[in-house]
Amino acid sequence: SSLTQVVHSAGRRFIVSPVPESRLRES
Amino acid sequence: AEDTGLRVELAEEGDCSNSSLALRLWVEDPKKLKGKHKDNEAIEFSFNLETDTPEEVAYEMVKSGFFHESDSKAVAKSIRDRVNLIKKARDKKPAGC
Repeated sequence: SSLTQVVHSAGRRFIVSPVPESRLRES
Repeated sequence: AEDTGLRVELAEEGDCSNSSLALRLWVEDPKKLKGKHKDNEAIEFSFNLETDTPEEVAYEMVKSGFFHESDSKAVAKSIRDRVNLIKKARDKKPAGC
């Protein structure tokens, strides 16, 4: 989806996406 | 997240024989971090229990611009704490899962 960004560093892939609302409310 | 302000959870677990996991990390308490970071964004990454170290992943996250160098220790600690919990849980599971 457009909200997900993939970053590669030293052969490792990081997938960046918005924190689900439900998890934010938990904190 | 109680002391680092970061939360790490298991995004996906292969079966017990597979030492590769998918973990997800996000900032739960921005006040506890020293440097700039991305709020409200979760970072999902693979972690191999046999070959990877939390410090190495934290370093790559700093290099990728997700966190400031001053927070790399907190990132590594958060990952290490979660990985240790997962290892303990796996040790408890019956052999062969």
